[in-house]
Amino acid sequence: PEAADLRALAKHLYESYLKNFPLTKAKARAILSGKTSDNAPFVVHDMKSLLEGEQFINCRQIPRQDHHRHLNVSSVQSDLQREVELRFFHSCQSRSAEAVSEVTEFAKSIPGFLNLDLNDQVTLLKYAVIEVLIIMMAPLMNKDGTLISYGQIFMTREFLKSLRKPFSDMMEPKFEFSVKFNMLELDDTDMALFFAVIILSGDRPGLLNVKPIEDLQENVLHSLELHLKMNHPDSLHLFAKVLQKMTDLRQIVSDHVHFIQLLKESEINMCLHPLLQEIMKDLY
Amino acid sequence: LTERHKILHRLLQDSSPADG
Repeated sequence: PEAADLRALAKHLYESYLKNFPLTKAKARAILSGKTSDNAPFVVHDMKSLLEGEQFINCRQIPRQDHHRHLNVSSVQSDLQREVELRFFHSCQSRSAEAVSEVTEFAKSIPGFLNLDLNDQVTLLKYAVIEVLIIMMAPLMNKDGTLISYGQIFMTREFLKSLRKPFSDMMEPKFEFSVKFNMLELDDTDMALFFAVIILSGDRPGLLNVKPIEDLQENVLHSLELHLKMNHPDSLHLFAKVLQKMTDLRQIVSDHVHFIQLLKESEINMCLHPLLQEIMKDLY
Repeated sequence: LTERHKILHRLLQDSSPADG
């Protein structure tokens, strides 16, 4: 009966994952490998293609007749380039803020989460959301680039590296992490449980009532362990390897917050989305 | 803490899916 409960929990979290997250790993991998019936994503590999594609950033569906619209930009001026970079950064922020809402909805669906102290719910989310967002990006990435805009656009890693500093340094650590993380070959059912484990971390600073959080996490951990054994019978020590990723994640998040602080100081026109601001304030 | 995280707090309290 206990194993049945753990399987039911895994099923419940997977259903909530499908309900709340618009781009699953299964869909992302199909797009990246060209095995989808939809059109291939629009590729952004330089400033010109970013200008062509930017009107579709954060659109769930690109109107296909515009896909190869010719844009008369022979050379992009550097001040225009700065503007385009900032605009792109702002659309990344809007999508991130939307994704924070999605993670929050997912967290609320974890059995017992809404019964925790409200301050602790805020703390758990504050510390978990960027970690979860970084894990969510991994399936969208390969060594050459990343899907954005719900899989409508593929942006190359080289292009992201070519942006001006510190934008250029921002994504590289995420690519390095993702390429290694993807080698674990987790699927969407595994990811749903892993997200819940991350959210229910009882060691976040400032938690008021740790015991009920640890109890909830322990149950999800059992479910994850059982699920990984059944789903990946040939993958040795997968449970331990997945949990080890949580340590790497904390470093990436702390570096990310540092990048954003640098940006705030160096960019006069930078305004950070209020939700992201609230999350990053006094985070690390 | 909820005072310093008004949007997050609101998202948590919303009964319908959040619109950001």
